[in-house]
Amino acid sequence: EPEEPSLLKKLLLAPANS
Amino acid sequence: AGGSPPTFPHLVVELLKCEPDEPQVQAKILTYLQQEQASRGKHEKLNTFGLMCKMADQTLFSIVEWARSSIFFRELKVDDQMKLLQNCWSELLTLDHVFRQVMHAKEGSILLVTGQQVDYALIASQAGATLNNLLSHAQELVSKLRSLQLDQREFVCLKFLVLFSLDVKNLENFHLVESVQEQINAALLDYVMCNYPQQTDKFGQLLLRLPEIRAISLQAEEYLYYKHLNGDVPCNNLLIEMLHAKRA
Repeated sequence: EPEEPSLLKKLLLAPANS
Repeated sequence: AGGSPPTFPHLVVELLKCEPDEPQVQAKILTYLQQEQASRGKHEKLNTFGLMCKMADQTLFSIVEWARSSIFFRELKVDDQMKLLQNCWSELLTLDHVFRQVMHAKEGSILLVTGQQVDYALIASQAGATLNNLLSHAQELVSKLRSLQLDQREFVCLKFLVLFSLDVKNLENFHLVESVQEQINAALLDYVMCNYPQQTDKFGQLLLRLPEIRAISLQAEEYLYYKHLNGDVPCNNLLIEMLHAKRA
C-alpha cells in the first residue's frame, strides 16, 4: 500500500514563495 | 559598560534576519482558525482542545517555513531537513510558546500565537491533572527565563541549537550540524558576555534550560499521543504526522 505522501516533505519541497 | 550601544555578533544579526514577521504569522493563524470553525456545521464545531491542536498545527507550518528559509538549514538536503525537524518539532513549539510568555510578562494570562490572551486559571479549571502539570512546568520555565532576562537575540540562538541537534543520527551532512552548533555557541557566548557582563553565568544558565525544554516537549508529546488515541485530536494534519514520525 503506497505510503501516505509526507506533508512535511511536501512543505520542504514547495517553491519558496508558496 | 555605561550605556554602550548593544553589540551583536554578525552571526546573531544573520539569525535575526531569518525571524518571521510576527504580526503576519499571528493574522494568518487567527484567520485560518476562524475560517476553519466557520466552515464547520453546528454539530462539528471544534471544542477548545481541538482548536488548540489546530493552532499548534498551524504554528508548526510556520516553524517549518521559518526553518526551510533559514541560514544553514536551507543548505541541507530534504531528507536531512526532515530528520532534524522530526527530532525537534515539539521543542520548537515549546520554545516558541515559552518565549512568547516571557515577552508577554502578564501574570495569570497566557498569550497565544494568534495574539489572543487566555486566562491561566480558566485553562487550569478546564484541564485535567496531566495538562495542568504540563502547563505548570512550562510556567516554571517561563519564570526562570524571565529572571535570566532572556532576550530575542538569545532566543533565536537557542532555536538554532535545538534545530541543529547533535542527537540526530544518519544525517548526510552531520558535519554542517556540528559546525552550526559550534558557531552558534560561540556567537551566543560572545553576545551574552558583551551585553550582560554583570550576569557572568547567563550563558551556562541558558544552555541548562535546553534539557528542560526537551523534557517539557516530550511530556507534551506523550499527552498529545494519549489524546490522539482517544480520538480527541483532529487528524490528517502536520501535527499528527510529526507525532507519528518519532514513533515510526
